[in-house]
Amino acid sequence: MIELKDIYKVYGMGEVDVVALDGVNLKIKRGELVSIMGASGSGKSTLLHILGCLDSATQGAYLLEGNDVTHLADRELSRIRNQHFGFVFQSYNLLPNMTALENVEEPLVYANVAKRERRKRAAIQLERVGLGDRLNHFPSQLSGGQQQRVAVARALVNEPTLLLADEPTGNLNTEAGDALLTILSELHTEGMSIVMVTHDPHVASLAERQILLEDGQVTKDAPLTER
Amino acid sequence: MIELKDIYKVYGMGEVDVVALDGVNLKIKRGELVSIMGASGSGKSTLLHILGCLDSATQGAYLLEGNDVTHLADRELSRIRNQHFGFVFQSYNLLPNMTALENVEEPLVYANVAKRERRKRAAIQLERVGLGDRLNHFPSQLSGGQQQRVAVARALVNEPTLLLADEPTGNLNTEAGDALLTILSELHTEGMSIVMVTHDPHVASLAERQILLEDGQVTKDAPLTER
Ligand SMILES: Nc1ncnc2c1ncn2[C@@H]1O[C@H](COP(=O)(O)OP(=O)(O)OP(=O)(O)O)[C@@H](O)[C@H]1O
Ligand SMILES: Nc1ncnc2c1ncn2[C@@H]1O[C@H](COP(=O)(O)OP(=O)(O)OP(=O)(O)O)[C@@H](O)[C@H]1O
Ligand SMILES: [Mg+2]
Ligand SMILES: [Mg+2]
Repeated sequence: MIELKDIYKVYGMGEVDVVALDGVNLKIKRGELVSIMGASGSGKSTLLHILGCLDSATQGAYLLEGNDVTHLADRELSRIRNQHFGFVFQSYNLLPNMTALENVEEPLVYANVAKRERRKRAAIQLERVGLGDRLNHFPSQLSGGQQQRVAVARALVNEPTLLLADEPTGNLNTEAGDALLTILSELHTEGMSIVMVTHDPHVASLAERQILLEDGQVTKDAPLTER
Repeated sequence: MIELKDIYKVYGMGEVDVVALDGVNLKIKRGELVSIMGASGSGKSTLLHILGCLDSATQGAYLLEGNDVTHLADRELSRIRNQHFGFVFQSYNLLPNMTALENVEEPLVYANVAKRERRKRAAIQLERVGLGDRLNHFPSQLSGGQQQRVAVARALVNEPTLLLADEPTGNLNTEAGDALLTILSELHTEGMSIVMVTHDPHVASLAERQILLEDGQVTKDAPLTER
């Protein structure tokens, strides 16, 4: 489904470049549940952004369903993302001037879904993450964990085939975190591919395959059963 | 040192009010290390904001070193905060147009410390949290965990007597999280009072006293040794 070939991502910082990804080779099959762990600053979010076509590599190739998408125009990448990917950002990236409901509707606006249907689907996802009574709150009127759950609802509303989640339980207590993992588990059983960056070994144990990133390189990539 | 008496915090949301704190009574002694845990949305961040004089209660009294600060003017509260409190926000609240170094210098600017001394002290704190090589990065050029560590460095630079930290290890892997807890431990040994909101039982186990918040009420408040 996805193949990253010899991916480098370098940030030019004047005198000193930061090599965030230092030669990454990775294949992700349809329907896989993969976790990515690694130290703070090791390149996890950068890798997720490249996988989600949100950022382009400095060097290397990205093949999506066999098609080279490495050099596609922004507009085409945007369309692919909207149709196939769901993204939960490490800092949620909610629009501050829109309510929880409007934030979750947003991917459906892009996909030209009619208003009534959008409202309905967005409300369903918010109910699912336990925020049915917070639809009209603005992000600043929500707790950290609630904002995180709105971000999850938004990532799921377009029924993506691939979910890319960056620390999806980072601001959730055990109970809310487990509730979220149950949702992800169900979606995985229904066929969704999931790539999750996490620091939580509990979350990582949900994955069938665990990747370890160290200084921009994949140093471990193994099925969970081998441990 | 701190006493909260019958604190209520209610957010008016039109037809339905949100009672974030529902009658909280709490005393914190000088030099204590307290952890606050609770479900997502239970009122932890709200409680921390009130303790840090960043927000005023709807009802109830706040006594700081025996003085009623409940109705102080913003400017006076600001001065008290800058002199005595260090705050690590759940969403870091870094200024996007300032570098890591400048962000950490900021409380010292408010305190009228000379530029050379500010730079020196800010650099020391950033070194301490392992970001000595990221001084001139802007927040958008830092990983999530790096931004979190800049927020910690900023909270400590003015040598506060009380540190209020909201999920200080939420975006840190075990290694970086433990490094942070070691720093907090040392500061505590040197006399700092610390109130930490956390979902991580590992972090909570550092505390000598654990508070549980449920739906805006303190339902447990016990020394760690009693468990
Ligand atoms: N400005 C606001 N207006 C309205 N409601 C608010 C506002 N800020 C917070 N709330 C609500 O108050 C409750 C408590 O929020 P708070 O941020 O204190 O929770 P929390 O315990 O820190 O949660 P988390 O673990 O998810 O960070 C939540 O239900 C939230 O929706
Ligand atoms: N725009 C940028 N410009 C310069 N350096 C950057 C930029 N974005 C990230 N970096 C650097 O690239 C490295 C990898 O960042 P990344 O966000 O991928 O780490 P991470 O593994 O997600 O860390 P964390 O666990 O703390 O979230 C970090 O050292 C960071 O400082
Ligand atoms: Mg990250
Ligand atoms: Mg909170």
